[in-house]
Order: sequence, then structure tokens, then C-alpha cells
Amino acid sequence: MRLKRLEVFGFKSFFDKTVVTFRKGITGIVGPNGCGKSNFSDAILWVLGEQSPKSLRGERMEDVIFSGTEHRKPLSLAEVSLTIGDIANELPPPYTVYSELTFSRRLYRSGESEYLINKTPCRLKDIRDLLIDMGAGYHAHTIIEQGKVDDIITATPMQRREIVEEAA
Amino acid sequence: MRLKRLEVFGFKSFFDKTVVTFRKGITGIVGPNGCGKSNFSDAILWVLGEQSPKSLRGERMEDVIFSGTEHRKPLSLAEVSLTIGDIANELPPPYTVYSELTFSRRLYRSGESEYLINKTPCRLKDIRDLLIDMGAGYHAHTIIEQGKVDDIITATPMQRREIVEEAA
Amino acid sequence: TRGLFVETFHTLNQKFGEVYASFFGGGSAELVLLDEAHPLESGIEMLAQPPGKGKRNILLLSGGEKALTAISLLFATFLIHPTPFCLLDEIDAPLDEENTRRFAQTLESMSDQTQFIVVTHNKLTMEIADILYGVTMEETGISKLVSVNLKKELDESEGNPAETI
Amino acid sequence: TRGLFVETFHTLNQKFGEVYASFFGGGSAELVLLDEAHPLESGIEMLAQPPGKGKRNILLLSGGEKALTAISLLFATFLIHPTPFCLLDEIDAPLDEENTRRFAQTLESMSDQTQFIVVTHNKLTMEIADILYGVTMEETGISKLVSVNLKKELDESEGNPAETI
Ligand SMILES: Nc1ncnc2c1ncn2[C@@H]1O[C@H](COP(=O)(O)OP(=O)(O)OP(=O)(O)O)[C@@H](O)[C@H]1O
Ligand SMILES: Nc1ncnc2c1ncn2[C@@H]1O[C@H](COP(=O)(O)OP(=O)(O)OP(=O)(O)O)[C@@H](O)[C@H]1O
Ligand SMILES: [Mg+2]
Ligand SMILES: [Mg+2]
Repeated sequence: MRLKRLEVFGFKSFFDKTVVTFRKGITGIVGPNGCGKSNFSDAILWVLGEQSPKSLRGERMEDVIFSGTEHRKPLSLAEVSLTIGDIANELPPPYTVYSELTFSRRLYRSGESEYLINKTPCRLKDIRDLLIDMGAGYHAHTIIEQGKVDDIITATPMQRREIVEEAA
Repeated sequence: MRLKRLEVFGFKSFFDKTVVTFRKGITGIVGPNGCGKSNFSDAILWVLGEQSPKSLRGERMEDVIFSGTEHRKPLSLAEVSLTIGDIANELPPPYTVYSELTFSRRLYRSGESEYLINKTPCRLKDIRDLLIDMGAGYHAHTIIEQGKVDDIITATPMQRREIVEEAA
Repeated sequence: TRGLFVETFHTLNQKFGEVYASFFGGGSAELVLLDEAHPLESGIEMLAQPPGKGKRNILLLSGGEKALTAISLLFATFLIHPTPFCLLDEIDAPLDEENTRRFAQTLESMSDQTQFIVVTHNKLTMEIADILYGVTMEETGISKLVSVNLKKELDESEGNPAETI
Repeated sequence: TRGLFVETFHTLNQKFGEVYASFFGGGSAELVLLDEAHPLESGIEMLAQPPGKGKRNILLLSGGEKALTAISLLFATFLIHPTPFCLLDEIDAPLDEENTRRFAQTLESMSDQTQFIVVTHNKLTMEIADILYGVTMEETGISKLVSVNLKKELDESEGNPAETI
């Protein structure tokens, strides 16, 4: 499988709808302090189902919705869509026929949240199950947040066991 | 007051006796990963009286004694001396006459430790009291260890209070 | 699954040692089961010894050595259990120039099996990117992505906008 | 001492705001007593708002913004309570080029009242040092200090040995 495209709208500092296409190999993200690089990586962590606001540097999940600047009012909806292509593994019905899948997640300021696969509402569990079917289930290993690289070194032996278990 | 000289011997990766003179203004310490820069700063933290092995990245205080390489046997003594000059404030007797003071700390593998002022044995309390007389008592504010710069941001409100209280 | 775990643990250890030695130019690293009799419940210790240095507690390692050791383990898990994509946010920040080069080279060699998204401030890491996006705030507080031409970026200049709708 | 604490707290807040605005080119930062009625026991909250951005929880700030905010508070305490010396170990690691320059300039302006010892990998910070020491391990595992001629260092070369006995 391969990441093809990410669409971010109203998520953290991404006020306007932003679309980014990924290539094979290495995609570099650069820019000055505070411009939104880690927000971009938080968007990927979020659309893949992250449930803890703390892992997104917030206190409540609503902290991910664009909350305004000097010249722009807060929004009431955050939406991120991740399109995945080149799917090698056999997927369960009804997804067997698709060559591309788009996972979406929405959060309204009311607290209501939605998950979608190819624009059809689904449950978080459906997204998680599909990710495991595609071999990307161990997302704990796939995303290393800023400043967290040596957590495995300072972890306790039992915490280290959990990390190794996910990977093995 | 001003730091004049540091002598390190048998402390962490400083096997040979090393003497460094400081200038007014800014002294820069550079070098590749793992060469001993943070060990150098640990030596200063230690000679000023640090009591927690954890703040020196060890488990027991003996971890600061040179513990060998492929070609060198471990040592049984670590010693650091810090010479301070240009002392402006009035110091209590018997130190009133001195224009320079040298604080030393030794640790033997047996666990025995010694503190000295101008080569005369003293107590840790004597060093701490003199530092306060010279205006350098708030050492928590004078040494920012690697990776710890934003601890004040992630601290709890009560922890933050302690940090501000020391400085104020 | 006990047999499976022990077998995978053993393979992970082997790869961990290999990647570590390639990063550090020698030395050794391994994971140790604290309670060999109960592998499925045992805590795991980590040992790492840079080449020529003594054996000591991993907490005494330097900032850069700790990061490189952690990256060795991460890459070792990818060698056993290839993951389709991986996102790294300034993982190269503690590394000096030499280690950044080694990290970048290894990343490049793994990028045919894993798709990497790498956030970095380091020019040496930027150079190995197949495509580079710059995140800007032309309007304060509003992030936009522009695709950047690497050659121009290193000469500190602008790029053309990505599809910002 | 209650009056003294409140007065110092107030001055610290003023300086914190000033240093912060000089680093970020505007914006505001302050410390807030959670329980104004009991200043000597109250916890302290911190608010920081980069210029043009909305007010939000400081945990949502970026890595570089957090570091620069913390450095602003540190330098503010030095303005109120000058400290004779200060040791900073890679405090500039999360900063981009522009912020590193601002940090280096501010450090330079404060270095006539405070003696700084700065560990860094960043060439922009090295440039402001009055004297530069390189730590090397000519023999693996054994640290030595050599005093370095900056001009040569930036061209990646050796230095003459410090007094290593
Ligand atoms: N919900 C939100 N709405 C609007 N802006 C937000 C929101 N959450 C966070 N931000 C802003 O995003 C900025 C942080 O962005 P981010 O952490 O992505 O920076 P970065 O590019 O990773 O920087 P660095 O190089 O310093 O790590 C902060 O200034 C913060 O104010
Ligand atoms: N007691 C000791 N005896 C000998 N060597 C030691 C001792 N304690 C630590 N070391 C060695 O010191 C090295 C770490 O040095 P230090 O943390 O100063 O590096 P650094 O120059 O700060 O590197 P970085 O740029 O990665 O932060 C480790 O490799 C460790 O093995
Ligand atoms: Mg960031
Ligand atoms: Mg260090």
C-alpha cells in the first residue's frame, strides 16, 4: 500500500483546504518554527484514528479544530482525508473492488465525530481493521512525534515490552 | 564573581587531568555526538554540589567515576575543581582575604566523598553558603541540561511556582 | 505464540545489532529478556555499547547516541516487519553532521520498501528527499504547503504553491 | 515577604513580556497566579501568544516556540536577578535559523553581565563565542578539550590542544 494524497481542512493551523500529493520514497517537510509542520503530522496521526488529545498536544479533542487568529474567526469543523493506493493485500468485501481507499475523519465543535471510508460513514473499528489488513496496523511504530525519538531508551522494561510486542 | 578555571580528573569520560580556562563573555563547547560535551557540563553541576545521580544521568553517584574503555581500566577516584575569581561581595571569615576561591569535590569508588575550599576539607553546606554569598546560589537557574529547556512549559502550576520562586 | 515471540525477539535482536553497528561503525546493542522463563510477560532491558567504549547504563549515553540507538531499533523492526509508511518528526535534531549523513543514507536505502514522510530543519536530510514541501504562514497563523525545488531551497529562496484550494 | 513576592512577580512578568516580544517580534507572554488571594502558595499558569495567532493552550505551541518561550522566561529572570554565570546545553537545538540568530544576538547582549558556557552544534551560535573549545575523543572513550580557532572550525578543521596534562 502507499499514501497517495492528504486533504486537510480546518485542522489546527490549516484554515484553507490544503491538498498534498505524496510520491514513492521520501517526502520532506520543511519550514520555520511554528509554521505547521508538526500540525501536518498530527493530521495524519488523527485521521488514522488517534483517540488521545494529549498525543495531539491538546487537552480536549476540540483543540484540533482551527481556533482562530487575529483576523480569522474559529471554524466549527475539522476534516482530514487520507487516500491510500497500490493496495496489494486482499481486502474484505465491500472493499475488495477498490484500488484506492480514502479514510476521512471529521470533528464538529459540538463534539460529534464522524469516520468515513470513500465518503461512506463507518465506524473507527472499520478503519482500524482495514489498516491491519493492509499491514499498517502497527501505527505506533509508524509515527515518531517531535522530541519522542528516545522514549524507548528512557522507558521502563515493561513499557519497552509493549513497544517491542507491537513491532514483533 | 567569574568562573576562571575548571580542572577535571577521572570524572566520566575525562580520564586524563584536563584544565580549561574561561574568559569573560561566552565560552562555546563544540564536538561530535558522544565526545563528552554534556559530561563537561555535568562536571560543573557536580562540583557545585549536585546530590541526585539522576540529574547526572546515572543510577548511583559512583557512575560519575571513569569506568573504563576497551583499553583503560576503571579509575577509583573522580575529582573536579572549579576556580572562581573577581569576587565582588564581602565574604565571611576565613574567606574574606581571598581574591580567588577553588571549590573541589572528590568521590572514591568506596562511596566516600570530600568537599574542599582552596584545598582545605569542608562541608557541602560551606560551599552552598559561599555560593549564595556570591549571588550564584540559584544554581537551578544557572544550568539548563540537554533537552530540558522546555520543562517549565510542560510543568504543573505548582512545579512552575518552585522554579519562579528560586528566581524571584 | 510463545515460540513465535521468542523467535521474532531473537531475529529483532540480530537486526538491532546489525543496524546499530552500521550506524556506529561497530560496537554492539541488544535487547535482553529480564525473565527468560516467562518470555510473554517479561520486561525488556536494553544494552548498547558504542565501539571502544566500556559497558555502562544506557542512560549515561549522550543525547545523540541515545537517538541513534533508538533509530537503530526502529529500523531493525522495519527489517523484520516491513511497514508501508513511516512519519518522522525532527528525529535528526540531536545528531551531528556525521551521524546525520549516516542516518540519511540508511533512510534512503530503506525508502524502496517504506514510504517516509520526514519533518526536518537539517539540510543534509532535505537533500535525500524525493519531493520537498515547505510549510509557510504567508498569513500569520494560517499554514499553507508549497512544493519546493530543493536546489533553490538550499539557496534560500521561494517555491511554487502546492494545490491549495 | 508576601509584598516582596508580589512585587518581584510583577516585575518578572513585565520583563517576560518584553523579552518574549523581542524574540517573536511582537505577541505577548505572561505568568498568572491561579489563586491571587494566596500568592505565596498559589500555582502559576503560563500564557503565551505569538504575534497574530489566537490565544490557546501553551501545549499547542510548536517545539521551537516552546523553547523560545522558555528561554524568554529564563532571560527575564536574569534581568531581575543577574546571575554571574549560566550553562546552556544545546538549548538552541529546536530553533530554526532566524530564531537561532535572535537567540545568539540576545545572548551576546547579556554576556557583559553574565558569563555563559554554551554547548552547541549550531554554527550561528558558535560565531558569537569569545572562546571556543572542541571536545574530542582522539582515543575512543577518553575526552580531551582543544581550544579551537573559530574561522578554521567553520572550515571543518583541527585546533591546538588546550592544557591537557
Ligand atoms: N487549533 C488550532 N487552531 C489554529 N492554530 C493552531 C491550533 N493548534 C495549534 N495551532 C498553532 O500551530 C502552531 C504550531 O505549529 P507546529 O507545531 O506544527 O509547528 P512546527 O512547524 O512543527 O514548528 P517547530 O519547527 O518549532 O517544531 C502554534 O503556533 C499554534 O498556535
Ligand atoms: N563514568 C564514565 N566513564 C567513562 N565514560 C563515561 C562515563 N559516563 C559516561 N561516559 C561516556 O560518555 C559519553 C557521553 O558523553 P556526553 O553525554 O558528554 O556526549 P555529548 O558530547 O554531550 O554528545 P551529544 O552531542 O550527543 O549530546 C557516553 O558515550 C558514555 O559512554
Ligand atoms: Mg514541530
Ligand atoms: Mg550532550
